[in-house]
Amino acid sequence: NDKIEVGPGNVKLVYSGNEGNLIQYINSRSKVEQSVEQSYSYYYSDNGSADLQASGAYIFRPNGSHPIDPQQQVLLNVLRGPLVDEVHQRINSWIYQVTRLYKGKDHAEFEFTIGPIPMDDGIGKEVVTQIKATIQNKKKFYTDSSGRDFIERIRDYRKDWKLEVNQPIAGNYYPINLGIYMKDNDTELSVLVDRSVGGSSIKDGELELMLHRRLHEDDSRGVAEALNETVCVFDECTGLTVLGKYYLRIDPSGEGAKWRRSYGQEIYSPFLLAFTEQDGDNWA
Amino acid sequence: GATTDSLADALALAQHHDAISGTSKQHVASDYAKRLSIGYKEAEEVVSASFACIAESCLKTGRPNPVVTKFQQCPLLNISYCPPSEVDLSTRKNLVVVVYNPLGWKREDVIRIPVYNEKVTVKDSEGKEVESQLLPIQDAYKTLRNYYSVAYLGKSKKEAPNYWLAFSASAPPLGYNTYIISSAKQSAVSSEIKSFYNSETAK
Repeated sequence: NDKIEVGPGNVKLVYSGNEGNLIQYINSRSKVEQSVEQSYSYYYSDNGSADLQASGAYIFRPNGSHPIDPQQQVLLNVLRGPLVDEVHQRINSWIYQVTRLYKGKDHAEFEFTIGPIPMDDGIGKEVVTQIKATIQNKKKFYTDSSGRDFIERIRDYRKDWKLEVNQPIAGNYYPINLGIYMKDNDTELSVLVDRSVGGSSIKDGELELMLHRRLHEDDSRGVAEALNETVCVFDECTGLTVLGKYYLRIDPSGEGAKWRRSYGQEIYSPFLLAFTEQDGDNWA
Repeated sequence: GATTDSLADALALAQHHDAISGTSKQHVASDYAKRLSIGYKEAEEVVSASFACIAESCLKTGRPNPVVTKFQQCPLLNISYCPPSEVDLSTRKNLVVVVYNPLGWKREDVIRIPVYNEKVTVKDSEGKEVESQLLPIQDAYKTLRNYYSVAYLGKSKKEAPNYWLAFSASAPPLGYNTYIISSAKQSAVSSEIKSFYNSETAK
């Protein structure tokens, strides 16, 4: 059980049997084999004690990164069937992930359930997922422009002015409405999203998405309220839980654009389902 | 009759930069959400009436059919809350699922709906059996379903269904397809489940 291979179709994901980590992405149709890792971590938000500027709804100002290592006894639950294979992972008590591979689809689907983010230590947290590959993207990555063309971004650089880097993480974050990708001469790694998130490539070969945030302080930029969404049942309130999906595909370099445009539309305009019931065989 | 006006109003308000970027106060965000929900609910009635009209051929006659089928949607399907799919199929009732494709190309996808009973079968509109698969609904999702359905809908807790029923569906460009879910003598294909343990933590 050194390796666990999952996927009923062309795309297979390989997990380490010892640690339960994703280690490889294989597409037998396009002959892609790429080492991949996927993990979660969170940034502590700035409480404003040093220079009065706290993290808030407007301001992303991380104060250290903290990996979230799965500490559970069950590393993976793998469900296999004719249509879809699923990998269930309880990352910790407030992050759950299901990875799906469909028979007829050449991508992997990641469904994340995050929350309520614990706040009892008095520190705001901004949760991200990181996808690491061996792609030499040399500081370049591409993000959509409000769902339209993908625009080249270069880490720690703006083509219109000389950038002084004060925030090495936040200063390289961009809004992601459709997707983000990176490439080198051989390989292109694309991620599409089902909701607007933040994203970046903080190190070469890595993409990251910010999926949820819960903060303690107001950033004094006009909201006048900390970003601390709750949901209440009767009088009992708890932090918001988010449930969303993102989609990963790896192609030979230059071959991912069609999928990003067409599947991006399918994420944005999914099948509309309507239900009714009828008696016996009396249906048309 | 129902219109899409409330949805148009809600979408117009949601263009505000605070709604786009999430920089509104909580009670304003709640107001955006409430207006969108009201708009969606009203638009759902328009869609239901349209589907009923198409399904019962009232377009040909130009007159509404006196026996109008009522179609429902499941906006909380992502947390496995879908009252129409909780129909008791053992009483000769069939669950009819209309799949509408809003895009201009033919597409296929896997549909997932929550069901209580594993003895179910899926057929297309020609009566041919469609490939399907049962997946157990995990406790993490049941908790989410119970909490959020009560929080948002104020409904008393009903026991969560046991399974997702997944099946392949296809629909033509800007068109629809119909699938019928009914009880069967045998269970649908179950997923093979295997757990992998962390030997260090287990020690």
